[in-house]
Amino acid sequence: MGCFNSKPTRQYPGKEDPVILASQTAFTVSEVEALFELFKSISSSVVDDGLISKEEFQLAIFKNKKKENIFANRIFDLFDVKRKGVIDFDDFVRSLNVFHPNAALEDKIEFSFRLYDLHNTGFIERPEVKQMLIALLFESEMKLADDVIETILDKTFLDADLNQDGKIDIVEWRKFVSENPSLLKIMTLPYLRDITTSFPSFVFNSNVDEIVA
Amino acid sequence: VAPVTMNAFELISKSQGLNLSSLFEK
Repeated sequence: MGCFNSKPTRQYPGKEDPVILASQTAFTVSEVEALFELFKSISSSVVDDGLISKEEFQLAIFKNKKKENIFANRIFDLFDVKRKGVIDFDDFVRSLNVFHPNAALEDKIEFSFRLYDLHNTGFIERPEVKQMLIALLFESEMKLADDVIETILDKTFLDADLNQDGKIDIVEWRKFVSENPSLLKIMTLPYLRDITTSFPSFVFNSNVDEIVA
Repeated sequence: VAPVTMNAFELISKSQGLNLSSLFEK
């Protein structure tokens, strides 16, 4: 009994039943299983422990683990829903769900707001935006004089900070992105529609016998 | 594109660190 099952089974802490995850997200069961193939690949790229570390996350984004990036760090922190310093499969699926083309617009707006609210104050504040702008310029090796950066910030806050209190709240953000919908482009990943085609090997590893549509 | 005509968030959203599509590239 069980003598053929000698291959050690990798444990995936926080891995929920694909059927439950599918019922609570925009993904089908097959798509959740395909995401698991992606998750396995990322979570084993440095240490094969069934969890995605910050280093593995950055490696997946930049294909270079030495690259530190304020934005990738921020996305990692938002994906790390349980604040454990690592992303488990449940975090991964539920976070990517916001990026699904069919996800609710309001969820995308709220996630993008939290993304730019670097210090979790409940507001996007001017010093935070300046910090991100400087990081972007550094990353893209673009040079802008400080007065030009201040001009960009002036214009941005004039447009977005409706009550002119120096910070953008969620109501102001909602209005600003509705007038500038291109800002939400980063919140939709068309790849998520084709995830089963990108990771067809999920079929061989599926634990679900029959999928009822 | 002259960056000064863009709003700060448009510029920031061009960071590679915010481009999650790279997660799907093998």
